[in-house]
Amino acid sequence: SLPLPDSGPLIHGEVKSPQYPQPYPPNLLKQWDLNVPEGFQIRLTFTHLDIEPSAGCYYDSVTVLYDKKLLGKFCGTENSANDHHPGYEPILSPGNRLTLVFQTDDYNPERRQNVGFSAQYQATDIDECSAPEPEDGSGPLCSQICLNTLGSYLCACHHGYELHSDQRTCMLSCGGGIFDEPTGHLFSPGYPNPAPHALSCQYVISVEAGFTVYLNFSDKFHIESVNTEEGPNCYYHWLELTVPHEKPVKLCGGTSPGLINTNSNNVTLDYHTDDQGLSNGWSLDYSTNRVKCPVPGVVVKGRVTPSLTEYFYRDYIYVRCDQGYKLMADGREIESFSTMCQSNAQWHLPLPECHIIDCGEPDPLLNGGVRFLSGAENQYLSTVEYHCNEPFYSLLGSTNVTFTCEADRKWRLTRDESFSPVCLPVCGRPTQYIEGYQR
Amino acid sequence: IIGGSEAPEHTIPWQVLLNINSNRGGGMVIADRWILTAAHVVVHQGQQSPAQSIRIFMGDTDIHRMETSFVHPASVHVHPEYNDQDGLNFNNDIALIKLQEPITFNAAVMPLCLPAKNATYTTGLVGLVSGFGTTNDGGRQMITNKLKYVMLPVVDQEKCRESITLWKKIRPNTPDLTDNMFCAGTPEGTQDSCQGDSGGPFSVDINGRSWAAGIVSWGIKCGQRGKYGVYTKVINYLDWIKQVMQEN
Repeated sequence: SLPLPDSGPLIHGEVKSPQYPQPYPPNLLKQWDLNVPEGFQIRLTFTHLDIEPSAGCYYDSVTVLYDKKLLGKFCGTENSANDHHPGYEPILSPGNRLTLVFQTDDYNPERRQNVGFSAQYQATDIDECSAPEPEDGSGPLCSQICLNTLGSYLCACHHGYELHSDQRTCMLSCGGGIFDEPTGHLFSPGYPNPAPHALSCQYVISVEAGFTVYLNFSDKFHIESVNTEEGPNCYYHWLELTVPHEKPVKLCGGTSPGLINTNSNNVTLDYHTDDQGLSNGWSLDYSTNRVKCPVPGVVVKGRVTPSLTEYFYRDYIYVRCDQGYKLMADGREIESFSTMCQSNAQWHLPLPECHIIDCGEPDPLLNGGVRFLSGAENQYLSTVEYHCNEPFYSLLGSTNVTFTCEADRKWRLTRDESFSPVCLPVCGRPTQYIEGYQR
Repeated sequence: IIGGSEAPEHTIPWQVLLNINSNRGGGMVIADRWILTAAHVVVHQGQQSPAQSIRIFMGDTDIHRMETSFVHPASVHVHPEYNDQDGLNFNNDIALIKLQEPITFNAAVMPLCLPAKNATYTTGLVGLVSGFGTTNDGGRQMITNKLKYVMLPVVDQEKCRESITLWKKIRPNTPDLTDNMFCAGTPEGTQDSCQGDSGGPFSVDINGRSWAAGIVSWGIKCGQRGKYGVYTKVINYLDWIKQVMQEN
């Protein structure tokens, strides 16, 4: 459909002489200015024409004009013998405008009443691509491929070329753009042959955060440099490397830079040549490596796994404490710990600490007591001894019993047994006996 | 106790004095919440004495030093087959008293062991009978406030039965001797338990450890020649004691 606003030009219509199909009045001068949208021309067809015939349509006529250029002047009828009738062939305007002028004199023969004319017009797309090359020497409409569209046209380029900003000229393609794959290959236009002049190509390598881009230039590297007193300088041709937060670096000369670690996941290469000189260009393979996090420190009484010489982005490490120790982070005990190497080359959590566990106060023993034998009070592997208040109470089967603070934070008699000591009363053993020595 | 001696402190730490409606009785500590006594001590004219009427003293040999430090029982458990309607049937004369709070044992208060299942009551086996009951002084009956004891041998059951049978001919209303009882004493008399000792221990010492062989139950007069004291045979009630303690 045509993009015509409601109030815009009509894309088709009808034009009739005054009073048509009644005879037209004398002394008329009426003009119609027809307009259709830009990119279209007007196809005008007379469906009926009955105007007083005269030589050169001298008395009555309908004139078709395009920008004051006469396209036709008509009179007569279909059967009249003059050449002034338009017939049924359409009249095409060169542009999107057309003017009709209907003119009559003051006399009409009485024997016949002429009714004037009726014409239909419609907008027709202009095939700009078929138009002859302008004579002003500006060259063809499109330098390579012209595509006619409804109301307009588009220029396109063959493979390896790209459309210039003037939208009509095709230039050798830079092959630039954004490269977001983990590996890739870039080269300058025409490489290894001399590059076109006046190039301005940009190549952006942008990979996921957490990766570092490595550029590996091939040995064949040639960008024109200018020898100055200070040495070779990239005055007119250069390849500029830019990474965020770093000063850009310009490369030129005949020696390959080899492998460059950019230390960034975003690298921009701008290749520039002016309209003179000679550069054969460059070629490179880029690759990416995960960023490296610092080797985690040592956790006293704990273990960091896995133990590697280097840790990279997305690597996880875990910390476990030795038996009898617990994980502590920010003053709180945690059940487990893991941290990941982040895209900014930092661990997302600092290492925790391992603190010795505490079994708490040993349970008191009714009619008995408990005392520490060894180790820091209540801590892992410290031992306590339970005893009963003898001679009135005794532990079942034993005098004293020793408990150890085990890794499960329980006081245990042995590793496998949880046992609560009980003081049993001693029966029938008074502290004083009835003694009798007399016999 | 007739013909006995005053018990030195801490020699009979399981001894308990019961005072029920101004009557004295004895008992023995057997666990930190339990006292063993005779049923007839806590049953009066067929009615079990209410727990609040029972005062329990322990931990000393002198009543004067104990008189303000008594406790009341939490519950009293009389043997279900004890049935003395007329004061003549002492069969199953055994009861348990449960204390409200457990006792912490020390030199003054200590439990007496229960008999082993295979314990024997051999004739001549000497036991220690103790109590705050009636004593004598030159033939006169006396009330004592000091804990007294006497060592008495177990008497042959048949000899004891003959002694009781002889007496029955004179006094038909004499209790019967059953297999739940044993006798202790000497033929010549003069040493015996007596009124107020009932419920107290007849303990036997084996290798320095004492166990509860009997409970002072009944007898014909006290310390009479040819008569013996009769004691409830504790070993016959081990299952009942265990059951009551477990269920309560």
